[in-house]
Amino acid sequence: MTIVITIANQKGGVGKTTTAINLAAALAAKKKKTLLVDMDPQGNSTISFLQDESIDKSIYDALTGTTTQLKEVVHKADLDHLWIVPSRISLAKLESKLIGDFDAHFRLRDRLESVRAEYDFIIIDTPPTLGLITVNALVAASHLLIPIQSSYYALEGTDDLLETLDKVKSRPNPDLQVIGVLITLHDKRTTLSRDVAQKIQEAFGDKVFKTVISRSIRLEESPAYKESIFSFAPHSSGAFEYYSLSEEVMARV
Amino acid sequence: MTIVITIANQKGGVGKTTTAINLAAALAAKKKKTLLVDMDPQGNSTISFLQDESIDKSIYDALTGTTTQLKEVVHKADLDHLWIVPSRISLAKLESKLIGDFDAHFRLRDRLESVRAEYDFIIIDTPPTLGLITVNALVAASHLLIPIQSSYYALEGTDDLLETLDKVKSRPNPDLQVIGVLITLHDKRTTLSRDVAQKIQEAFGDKVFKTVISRSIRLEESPAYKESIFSFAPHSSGAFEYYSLSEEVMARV
Ligand SMILES: Nc1ncnc2c1ncn2[C@@H]1O[C@H](COP(=O)(O)OP(=O)(O)OP(=O)(O)O)[C@@H](O)[C@H]1O
Ligand SMILES: Nc1ncnc2c1ncn2[C@@H]1O[C@H](COP(=O)(O)OP(=O)(O)OP(=O)(O)O)[C@@H](O)[C@H]1O
Ligand SMILES: [Mg+2]
Ligand SMILES: [Mg+2]
Repeated sequence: MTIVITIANQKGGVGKTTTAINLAAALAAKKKKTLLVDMDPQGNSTISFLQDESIDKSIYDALTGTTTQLKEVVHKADLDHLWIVPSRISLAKLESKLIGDFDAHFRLRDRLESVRAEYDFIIIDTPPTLGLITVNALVAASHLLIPIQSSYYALEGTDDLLETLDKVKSRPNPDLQVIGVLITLHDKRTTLSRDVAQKIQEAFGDKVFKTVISRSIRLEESPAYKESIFSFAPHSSGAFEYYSLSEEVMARV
Repeated sequence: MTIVITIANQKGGVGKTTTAINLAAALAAKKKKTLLVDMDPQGNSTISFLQDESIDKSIYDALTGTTTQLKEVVHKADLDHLWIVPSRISLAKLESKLIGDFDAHFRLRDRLESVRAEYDFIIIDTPPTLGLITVNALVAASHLLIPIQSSYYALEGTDDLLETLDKVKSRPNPDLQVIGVLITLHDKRTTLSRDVAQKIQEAFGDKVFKTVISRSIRLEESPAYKESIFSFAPHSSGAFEYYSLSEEVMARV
């Protein structure tokens, strides 16, 4: 039974991509066959593993084309057990391309069907919006992971995300579950970070992962070398914390 | 002649809101009549100055309603010379509401016309996307300010923003100028930050402001107290840097 985890939060810069790339790498290290699908037109997950020149077709072609199968846009990463579906800026046109289509919300779910069974985990990175792209990722997923930065603007936007989640659960994807809320970019030295982390715990209770991802320069640097935190800085706090997150994720599915 | 500055970059979490609120406050401190327009459905600029309960109608009502004038949604901030046009999540519906409208791109510009002359500066905060909301802000503006975080993913997305800028300049708003590129969240102790800052200088040359905004906890904390950096921590690096930015902005208009 393939687990499909969408990582979403419309607040920008909260660690969606950093979580997607390192959780996918941690699961691959545990010898789970993992597919990382980049549904963000910015393509940050894509450039964390693949060289730009190696990419020809992307997720946009598989979602809108009539001849391109999803299989054709899957790239093998340098890591064992990890494959990547890249994204390019053309994906930003998805919403206007699919306007009015009855199955617009189901495109990703339908196209993933042909490869889904080959993987133990599918991780989907999303852009900082709640439009058709993110809705597609929520309809295709079995689980939703919500990264929240422990900072002032963080809690403001979660109501809207939960409202979108309810809409998705009520009709296109009733089985969608929140696998957990992840506190990211945490700086335990500041009262603001501690205060907001406390508020996140109060708002989401047991849903909050015990693992908290602290701010660490190694996590910021590793994508520049096309590496996950595990090969770039295996003994760093980031490596330990994302490994611990992967243990919690596996315990919850 | 009113200067209208839109702050945009579709990369999330790069300091658009932090720049909008503190640049607006700095200009107000220089006794320039300043209007801060929040065009982000997340409403982060709004909650940095206004109490949620005090807001009835928002920018969405003025942009889509037939009876609500823009004047009616202008709120006075606690700061002299500063007024705020608040945003609420309803603004996320703007794109689907205006689809097919010939003047969809000009809505903000048209509605601002009735108040524009009352202000010396209008600062517009935008969401992390390049959709109709941000295009409206670009069509309404005389200048574009681009904040870029000195971090790995930062430079990837700027091509798309510049492409959107060219499209806006070619038809709806030929006079739009880039007033400058601002390096934000800079940490001079790390090689990554220094390397990316160098790349930003090489890519944008003279457009880059001499002022660089360093990472500082005071900038993260001040909105939680509904204050700008100038009243919250007047002697902090953030206050000095955003004041220095306001000097450069005024020298360039
Ligand atoms: N734990 C961390 N420690 C230090 N830096 C981090 C951490 N997590 C993320 N970052 C950095 O913060 C910035 C934002 O993170 P990231 O790009 O992963 O967020 P995002 O939510 O995917 O952004 P977007 O909304 O644009 O998609 C990046 O520069 C990233 O390298
Ligand atoms: N110079 C700085 N020093 C420390 N923290 C900062 C600085 N600038 C911004 N921040 C913090 O970084 C986070 C992102 O900043 P901000 O919300 O202003 O970015 P944004 O581009 O408006 O995000 P979005 O894309 O979601 O609109 C916030 O928590 C903010 O408080
Ligand atoms: Mg991202
Ligand atoms: Mg913002």
